[in-house]
Amino acid sequence: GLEETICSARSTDNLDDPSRADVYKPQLGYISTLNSYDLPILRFIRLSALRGSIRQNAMVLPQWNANANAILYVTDGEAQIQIVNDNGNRVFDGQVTQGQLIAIPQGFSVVKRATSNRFQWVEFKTNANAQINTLAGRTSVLRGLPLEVITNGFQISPKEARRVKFNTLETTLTHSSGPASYERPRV
Amino acid sequence: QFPNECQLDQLNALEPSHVLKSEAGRIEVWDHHAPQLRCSGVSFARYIIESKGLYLPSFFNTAKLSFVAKGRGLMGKVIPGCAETFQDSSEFQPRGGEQFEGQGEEGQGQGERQRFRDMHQKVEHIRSGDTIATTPGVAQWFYNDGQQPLVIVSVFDLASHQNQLDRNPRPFYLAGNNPQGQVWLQGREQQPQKNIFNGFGPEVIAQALKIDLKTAQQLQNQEDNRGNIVRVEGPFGVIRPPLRGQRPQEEEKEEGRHGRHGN
Repeated sequence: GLEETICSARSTDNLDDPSRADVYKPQLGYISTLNSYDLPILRFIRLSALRGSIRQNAMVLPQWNANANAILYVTDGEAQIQIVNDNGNRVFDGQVTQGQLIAIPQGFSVVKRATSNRFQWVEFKTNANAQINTLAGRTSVLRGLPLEVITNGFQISPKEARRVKFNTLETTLTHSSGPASYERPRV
Repeated sequence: QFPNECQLDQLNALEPSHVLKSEAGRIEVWDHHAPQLRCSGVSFARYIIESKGLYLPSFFNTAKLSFVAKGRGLMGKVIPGCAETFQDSSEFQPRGGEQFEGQGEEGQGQGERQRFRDMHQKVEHIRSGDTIATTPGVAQWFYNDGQQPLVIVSVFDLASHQNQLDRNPRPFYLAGNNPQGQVWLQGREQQPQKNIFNGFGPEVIAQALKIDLKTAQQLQNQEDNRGNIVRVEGPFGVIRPPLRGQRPQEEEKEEGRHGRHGN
């Protein structure tokens, strides 16, 4: 039975086709994921991948990987990336360019902003069904929290808490008004 | 990671080795380097939340199984991508209007709009004996709405493949902080643990959340030294269903307004 099962198992998929994008905003770019639902063999090797392509000043909203580490490799262009660790410290704040690689450990929060005409990258994730959680946007953790938790947690007014919770309607990609100052990482 | 970590010649009953004090409670942590815990691949903690204490949302790098040892309260988990199914929408605006500050929102009906006071993910009542499973990376909060302390014990599965970091429990704070730092970690210079927003530049937070810079700085909680369990002043008005045997507040209000009527 190997011929019909293991030998014929599909082991290839293409992530570069924008028409199969999972997240798509014409002005900002697209993101495609490949996990074991798309390619079952990934369940055996417990890995998955993500392809991203964003335009200048597009921002991938801050997020963390809930159940995986990620290895990000830049295939084209440049971006500014900030990464925050479990201690709330910024452990990376800088420009990444074509050919560079950066590892993003599980739970570490990351934000990416394209600083060239187009920033393209591939992420390898160490889980067949890697899941992200976002810090901002319509499906973010802040959106899921009661206003009371936000007002008490951050000591802000209910009015400010509403803005924090509801102002960003996007889920993944948004416009960024420009690159931030490049501060030294606060380790 | 530890050679011969299960060569155990003697077992001991263990007491907590670290106590993290907060404004409205404390977190007691067992030393996960103790041989029997290291062999089991787990760590253990006890959360003691005083009356009106709110354990602010945080998530871990491991799966977690918790048990409510004493008291009662409320618990919320925020699961990525899930809808805000708890909604307070008692007011109706027949002529329409803004639901939120400057943003439209769902709930637009035929010629009328609902005005949500708030909407959030599921909130559950918890009481003594409840067992709560939490997956890695999922933010969770607790609130003690009882009169006695709410005591929750949790085991963290460090050795599971779901933990992809080292064999240490690592809390990530979305709000609040831990002024004492992660004292249970070995080989790391201890420094106060801040929330995640603290690590990003305030202008990044302002752009991502579409808020002003001042509010973004407030999210960073830099002047806050209340710890991760804070006291809630006044009522804690989250949307939650009534406990069995209780009637919904709105129903009681309506009845009070109109009196009882037969059909």
